[in-house]
Amino acid sequence: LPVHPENDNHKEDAKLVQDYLNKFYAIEPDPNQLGWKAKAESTAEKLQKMQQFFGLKVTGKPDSETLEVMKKPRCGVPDVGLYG
Amino acid sequence: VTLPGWKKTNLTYRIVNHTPDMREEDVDQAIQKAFEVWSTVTPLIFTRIYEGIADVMIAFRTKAHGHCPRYFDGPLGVLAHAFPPGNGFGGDVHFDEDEDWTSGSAGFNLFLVAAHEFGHALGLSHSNDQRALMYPNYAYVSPSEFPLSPDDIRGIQSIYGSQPNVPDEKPSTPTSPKTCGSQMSFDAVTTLRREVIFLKGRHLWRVYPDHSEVELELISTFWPMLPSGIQAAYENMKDQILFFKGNKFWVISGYQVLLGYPKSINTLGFPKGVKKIDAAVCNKNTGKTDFFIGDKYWRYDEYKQSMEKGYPRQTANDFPGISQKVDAVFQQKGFFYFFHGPKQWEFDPTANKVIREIKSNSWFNC
Repeated sequence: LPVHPENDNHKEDAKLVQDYLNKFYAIEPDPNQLGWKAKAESTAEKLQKMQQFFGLKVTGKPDSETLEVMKKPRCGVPDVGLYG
Repeated sequence: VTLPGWKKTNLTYRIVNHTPDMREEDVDQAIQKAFEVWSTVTPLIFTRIYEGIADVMIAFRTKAHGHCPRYFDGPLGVLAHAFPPGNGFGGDVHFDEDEDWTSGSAGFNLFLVAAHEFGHALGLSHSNDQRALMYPNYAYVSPSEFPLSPDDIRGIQSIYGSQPNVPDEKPSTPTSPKTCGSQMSFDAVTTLRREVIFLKGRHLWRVYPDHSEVELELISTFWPMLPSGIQAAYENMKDQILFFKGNKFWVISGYQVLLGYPKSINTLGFPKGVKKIDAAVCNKNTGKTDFFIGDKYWRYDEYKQSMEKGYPRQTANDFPGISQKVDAVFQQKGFFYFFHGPKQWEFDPTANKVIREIKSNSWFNC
């Protein structure tokens, strides 16, 4: 994920983003994608899906507006896929 | 939506435990009102049970809880979660006990979060419409407002349909009514600020008397939770409209139905024997509303919010020339317009007499 791991604040944000996307945008990775690239793409893809859902600018990067939405209290049911 | 939803309309729920943040009765009421939100717009009926397995099991839990596949995360963050219709966890709803649950605007309003989670328990997913109750992020709205947006209602009715036909529902005609037909009559008429709204079957006309515009729409376009075949309507002194059908009435502010409606007309002070209202109009000069039923009328004081003494009275005695049952009535520029069948009578309350008789659809520039 394109974040700057050098300082704590960003580390915290990176963890927040990862947790958020895993909880609410955990789409099944496409079995045809191979290796680390699949992981990196699926995280950025999830982020784009989230930005699309909330009507944010779809950058695939955790900009401040996206982080602000992620920090809002919400329902624990995923936003995509079957929530069963 | 997650189809097919529940395959029955009678559903049970059980409150397994209560949050210590609120009085038990306040929790019970919040949960009951949250179910009412959905039963108002669908054929669903919710019954509380106190032991055994209900369709919707409701519990307050923290962090990892029992066999639930999802965890809570302490204060803020995730507030609650629910599972779609089905067996086992299906339909169950869990609230994060690490949150501050309230019946007001502080902390998190239990009624609002419960209404959202019950949407999931009935088969709805999240909406990306920020006005929708099924939007994922928490947003406080006044409990006096009906919390469902058209998006929520379309979603839930795509699974369960709308409210069953009210017993005396007139079969609504599939085509648009003939606005300029010579026999045109109306079920109800009301003002709405500078507009006049004419209702018939499942249609409404919006007339702007100061211009020549007339818009024909479906009632459900504006107020999806209203039934068709409204029998009476009026605009009160608080910029609200009241709609009546059978012995029920709804209060609408803007496009929102106020919460807790429909209510019984008995709450206005009508005796049990009164089963329906033919027409109603609020006299903006006096703040008194006249309800017409058969050949009589009742008078209601909008400021005191109570029925006046000495009613019902004979309509023909106090409104000379209005001798037929009143289908609809509204006030415009000081005059009252009484409708019966294809005719209307313009009545001057100052001179206390009918000024002229005109066709009912004279407002449509036919």
